[in-house]
Amino acid sequence: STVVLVFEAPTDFQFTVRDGQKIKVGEPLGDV
Amino acid sequence: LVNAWSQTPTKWYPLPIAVGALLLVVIQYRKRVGQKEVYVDEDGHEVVKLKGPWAVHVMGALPLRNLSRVWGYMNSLELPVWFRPTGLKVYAWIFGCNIDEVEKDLKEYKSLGDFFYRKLKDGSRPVADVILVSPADGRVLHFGTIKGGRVEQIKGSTYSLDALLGIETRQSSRTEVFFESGDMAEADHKHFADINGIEYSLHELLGTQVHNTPANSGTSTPVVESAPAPLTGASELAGAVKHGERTDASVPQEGSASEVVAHDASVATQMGIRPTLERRRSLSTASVKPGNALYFCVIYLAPGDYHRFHSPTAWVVEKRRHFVGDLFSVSPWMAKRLENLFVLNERVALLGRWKYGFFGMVPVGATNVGSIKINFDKDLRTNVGSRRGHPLGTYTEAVYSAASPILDGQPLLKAQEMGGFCLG
Repeated sequence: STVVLVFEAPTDFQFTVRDGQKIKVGEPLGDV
Repeated sequence: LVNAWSQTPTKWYPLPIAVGALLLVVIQYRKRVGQKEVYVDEDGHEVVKLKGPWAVHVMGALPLRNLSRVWGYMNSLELPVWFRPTGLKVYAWIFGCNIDEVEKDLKEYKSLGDFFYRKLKDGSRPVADVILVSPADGRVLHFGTIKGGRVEQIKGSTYSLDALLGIETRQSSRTEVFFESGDMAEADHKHFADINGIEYSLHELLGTQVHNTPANSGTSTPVVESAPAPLTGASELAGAVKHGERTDASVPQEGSASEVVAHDASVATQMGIRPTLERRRSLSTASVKPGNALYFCVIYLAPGDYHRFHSPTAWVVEKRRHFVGDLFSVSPWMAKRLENLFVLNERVALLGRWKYGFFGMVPVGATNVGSIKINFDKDLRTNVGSRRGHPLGTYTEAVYSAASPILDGQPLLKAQEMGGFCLG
């Protein structure tokens, strides 16, 4: 299954993940 | 090297014509591959078709939804108590589940499906102090920005909103959900890519409904604006659920109206989200605010992963759109090969807002996990009945205004459990 997020955020928002990275609930995805 | 480069004499040879012709053929072929194949119906709308190698078409011919339901039924069969610890340990070993963080004793899980939808022990998922956290265990397939219709990092093919949704958005005077129709033209180009350049239109994934489309047009699901439900019992809500009607599916909060309002006001302040009037304007006339951009992120949950999903941030879910669709596998292998996977599969688009503007979360089902559960939406049933009566792109919609009168939606805090995927 998959979860897709689509959201509006300030342009200085940065993803803190990499393609293919394993991740768990609560772990950082991005921040401004 | 410098000497070789500068002193080697340059000799010119005539290319054989055949090689030149072959080169042109290759260039033409690559250009053609890069172009989007467009299938149109009798009205000229583009219809999204199953596109990809033969393996994809073979899968397309399989009764995936029925298979999924059979799989769900098999996994709901009760296991003998003596077998559960061993059997579930073998399952966990095969799929890489971490049994140490499972909430209950293995003996207590009646079936594999029960174990699949397991809860975790408190504290096993600490929450990071950032504005956006992962909603689920899994692997980040792809993420990026949606700017002017193109994803920054990856080329890809695009989907036409008109074709997929079968809605004449161009003549629509008003688009009810996100953008003014003027923005629609701009929104048409809001695309993002999932894997290696496969792009989707924002609206194809989340759906767009034209408010004034006549119900009998056959091209779209009629949507009826329902007044926010008073604080009533669930049965009254259940009665309101009909195909094609917008209904208020949220379960109203307990307590007197003033208590609810006070609670919501504090939640609103905590989440940094302004009260309803502001929201109403923001949703129906919203376009991306200056200084903001649209982002997307796709997370794939492998069979062994913990399959409950949580709120990635503090936001208010205002409505959900349940798209009845196929149940192709969403594994990275399939996502690379099946171009329009996420707009073909069964999915629930949860739409709302957070403090920076629009926020949407779309759990997408797959062959083995066709059932999507939303904790605060008791009426949602996915993967039931055939898909025949639901043309691609149409959806049933429900609003959650009863959950919080002030916020006009279901408020969620960061990392709060929202629901999950079940087998079958």
